Amino acid sequence: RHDKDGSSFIQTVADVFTKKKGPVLELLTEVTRRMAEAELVQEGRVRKVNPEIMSTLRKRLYLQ
Amino acid sequence: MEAEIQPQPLEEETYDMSGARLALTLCVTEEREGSEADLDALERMFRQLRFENTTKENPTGQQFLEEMRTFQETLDGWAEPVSCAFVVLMAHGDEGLLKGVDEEMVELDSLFAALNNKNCAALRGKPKLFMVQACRGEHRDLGEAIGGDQVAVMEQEHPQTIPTFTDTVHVYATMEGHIAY
Repeated sequence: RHDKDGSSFIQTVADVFTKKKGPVLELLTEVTRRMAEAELVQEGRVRKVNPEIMSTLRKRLYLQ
Repeated sequence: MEAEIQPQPLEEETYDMSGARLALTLCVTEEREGSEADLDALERMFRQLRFENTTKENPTGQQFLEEMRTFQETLDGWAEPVSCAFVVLMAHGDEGLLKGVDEEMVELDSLFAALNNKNCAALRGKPKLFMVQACRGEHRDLGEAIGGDQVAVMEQEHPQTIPTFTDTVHVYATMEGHIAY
């Protein structure tokens, strides 16, 4: 979590869910892609983080 | 000779989202710098997606459970049909656990259970989204160089790395703890 900008996960979800259209699982794939590209630096070393998505949805879910 | 099978396109069945959309955000902000920015971003997102969101800050472990039960009662008592629930949980945590502001741990499964098809009639067969912003352990991922050719990658001005655990789909025959028939 960044002291001022917040967590990469919540910030990325909010950005993708408000600016992109598509089924939720595809939006979450975009969240994973963006987070996988990012390099976070902690104690001078690069750290990587990716969300884990587990779904039991039976249909496509659109929130827009 | 066997006839060649012609695969058909998937049916585009979607969830009906014409009813009410309710969200609950439970967030421990104490000793979690940056939480306010997350709460602001979520509020904007819920407004745009037409979710009626309730935010509770700094719940204790017990209050995490109580707020989920209250949310379930709100959903079941809602005057119009409900289409979808969206729950965001933010706190310190460990695998399967969230830590309340009082340091009491609460099991994530207990929180999820409040809205399952058995316990929440209003959401039976309807989509429920849970997002958890919390640690699930102590491991740090340093990533791996993309491409596999370490020498070539090291020559790049900006070496690219990829997380260790992407590009995998986990599909189990049944839920954790359940029999597979």
